[in-house]
Amino acid sequence: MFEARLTSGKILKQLIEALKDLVQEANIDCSDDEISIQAMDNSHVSLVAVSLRSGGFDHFRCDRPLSLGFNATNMGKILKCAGNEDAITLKAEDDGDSLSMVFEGPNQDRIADFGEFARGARGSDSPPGSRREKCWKIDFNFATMRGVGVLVVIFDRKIYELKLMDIDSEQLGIPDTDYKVTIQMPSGEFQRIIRDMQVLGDTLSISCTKEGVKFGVQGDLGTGNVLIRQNAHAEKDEDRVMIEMEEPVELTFALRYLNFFTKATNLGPTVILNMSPDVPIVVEYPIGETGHIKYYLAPKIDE
Amino acid sequence: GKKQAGLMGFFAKK
Repeated sequence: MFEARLTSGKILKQLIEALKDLVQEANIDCSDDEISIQAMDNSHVSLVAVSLRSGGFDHFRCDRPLSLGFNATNMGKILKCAGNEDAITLKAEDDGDSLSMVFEGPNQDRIADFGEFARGARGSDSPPGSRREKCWKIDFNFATMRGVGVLVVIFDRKIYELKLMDIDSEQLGIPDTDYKVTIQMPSGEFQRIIRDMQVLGDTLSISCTKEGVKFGVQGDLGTGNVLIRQNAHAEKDEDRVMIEMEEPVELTFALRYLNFFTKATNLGPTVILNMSPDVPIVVEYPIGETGHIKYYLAPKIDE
Repeated sequence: GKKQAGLMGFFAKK
């Protein structure tokens, strides 16, 4: 039996948004100290690694390790039905083939919305107007969600069942590495740089020197360069730019993938870039005290 | 020119 309740269900919504364009299918690995996801994109150029520690949940129970294979697009569709303020509880039986997701609204107002929602759906087991029934079950009848799962409504709770699948994913061992360069900067600023650079070309060079971090792109249109300097004493923590450098590093990367990574921007105000010569970059978004989402991207190398 | 490296060249399968 696995059961985990996240008061801030938004984190789960944002996490799936942050990986669904990169990976189609993945396993949620549950253990008694965390839930984690590791998956590569189809072309095996990048990898996403998620960790949410059990301590970050307000209820967490995992009797034995479980791997829950899911389709990211389908999970994203179901999570879109959760409000940003909803608490989300995940539940799975040890030998089950579905993941139950329970969304609970923060206040009673949502119950009223809910009745309308339920009456609007076809195939209800209970007659319309039976909002005072404890529980009723509705076949999913929304075009976008057909075949994805079943929705059960219990008063102020929405319970969705996501079909699970067996996924034989290749797990990679990622060595602990002392990176030569660590850059911490506002995640929004990083997103903006990646977006702007994509206008000019498809390959980004990131170069870290004593001067600061230089993001550069060369394309048919022209060239672009952005220099970010250390700013460790900014008033707000999230505005700080901190650069730790043992030696200068310059690497080049496909902007297409970096752009996928910036889908995680909403998860936190800060992004951390780790680089060493000739190895994949790590783009990490810390998620409060709960965990992180890290992306690894292989560099472009000289032919 | 530069070509895209694959991730498997850096990380071993578990």
